[in-house]
Amino acid sequence: PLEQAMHDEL
Amino acid sequence: MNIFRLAGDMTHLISVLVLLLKIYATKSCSGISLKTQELYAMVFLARYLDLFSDFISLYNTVMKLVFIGSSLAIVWCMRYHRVVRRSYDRELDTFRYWILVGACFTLALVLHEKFSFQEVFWAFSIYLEAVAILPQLVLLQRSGNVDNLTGQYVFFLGAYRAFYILNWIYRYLTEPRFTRWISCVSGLVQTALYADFFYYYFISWKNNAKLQLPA
Repeated sequence: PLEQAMHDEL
Repeated sequence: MNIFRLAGDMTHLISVLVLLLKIYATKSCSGISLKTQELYAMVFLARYLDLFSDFISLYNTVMKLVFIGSSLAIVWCMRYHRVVRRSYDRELDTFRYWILVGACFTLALVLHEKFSFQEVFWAFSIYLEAVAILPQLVLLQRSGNVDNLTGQYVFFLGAYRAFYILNWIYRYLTEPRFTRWISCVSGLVQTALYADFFYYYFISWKNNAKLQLPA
């Protein structure tokens, strides 16, 4: 989850 | 998602809509740099490679599809639309943008969060977005006169960047482990590139005059 949250912006 | 991020995404969306409106309503793309539009198409294609592998939210997925779709549609119109392509300022839009692509890709190979296919392309897209506006600014500078919709397009793009900086400050203050130097430094560089344009935009707005950039 942490790794996915890295690119949570557009 | 905080209010600054939402405002940033919305101004980004508005900038794209303004550009589409200009092209659709006037059947003209004069004053618009095809090179900048092609760079944006590259930026979105490189950045959203995670579209099918990482699901963050429906909002993110839809926005990604909108940005990829609209950037490709704009490039297509400017290159191939029977009427629109005639108004393209080919002789003014001569920025050697492959240098930007090469430099950004090299930088991404050196500076990235992780050495993997997706991460290198993600970093590449961040660096490329920071400088993608340059051909557009050069084109505006060369043509001097900026029509209203083109001026608003660049204004909203700049506003999007400014809101993202506020978003990062907010996240830095509220999220315990928020550090993302690649995005933040590139974002600051990108926003700084708009400073000159903003200066003249506000002067023309204050004087209620047509936007003109000095030669």
